Amino acid sequence: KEKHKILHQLLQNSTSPVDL
Amino acid sequence: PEAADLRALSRHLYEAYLKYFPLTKAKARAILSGKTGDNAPFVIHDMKSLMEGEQFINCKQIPTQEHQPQTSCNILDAVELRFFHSCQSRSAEAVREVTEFAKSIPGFINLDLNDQVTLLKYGVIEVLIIMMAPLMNKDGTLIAYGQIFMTREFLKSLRKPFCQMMEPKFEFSVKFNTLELDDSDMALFLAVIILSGDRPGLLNVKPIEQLQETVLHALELQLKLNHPDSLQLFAKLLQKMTDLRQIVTDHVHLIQLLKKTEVDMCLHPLLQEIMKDLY
Repeated sequence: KEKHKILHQLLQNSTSPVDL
Repeated sequence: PEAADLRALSRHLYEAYLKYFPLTKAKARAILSGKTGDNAPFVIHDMKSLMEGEQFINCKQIPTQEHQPQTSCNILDAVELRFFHSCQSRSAEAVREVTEFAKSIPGFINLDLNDQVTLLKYGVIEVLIIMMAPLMNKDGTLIAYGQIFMTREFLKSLRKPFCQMMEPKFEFSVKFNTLELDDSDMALFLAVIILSGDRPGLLNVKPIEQLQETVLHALELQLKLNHPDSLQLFAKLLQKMTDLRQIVTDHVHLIQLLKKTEVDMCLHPLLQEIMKDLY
């Protein structure tokens, strides 16, 4: 899960465009 | 499934596509054919226009990233790197758009979360390359949400290995564009690519294959209705998926080469995540 942290976040809606 | 259900699925995916992807094929083709009146794109065809274009991009508030190496920003030699960083920023944003689109495919969010990650990891670059095709013609490509047209000759004139990055995509796109898909066809094709049950490391393949089969039926029906005179279009389109995998493999190898040879290069963390142990 750690290896794909941002993808997990994107899938679970916890990353906003600003974080990118 | 009944034809009516398949048509409803096609409409749903088309609506999601319009919602999440800001530059549609219809809009891109209007820009490329000069039908947008005063809003013609800024053309980048040499280093001078690239620098002017960079300012143009900055004025339009395209998201930039913090990881950009500030030290080499003003050196002409670093132009390629700087441009490459802008491309990475846009690609990361595009990955976010593709993720939202994937989540809108009925059944996708009910799949095992690890499988959702795997499908995106392996599918997203293929999707991005397919989505480049409508932005391209034989002479160049639209970038920065259609605000800029960059010529193919200019991209070929960049130093190695940057000059090798886009040429395979042009060759693929020019052929792909002869299929004349529209945005509603594209929406279904992108969903088919995402729902590939043969990605390495998938835990539960069966539900993915079932979802893909339904979307494939919807795509087949869509092509029959939307392109009644285009023989074997469905089969031709599926064949493109093989070419696509080779392009992605070559692309990832080029990025890995860049990482080794360009000291100032840092890869966006999201793209790094996707490309690590990919092929």
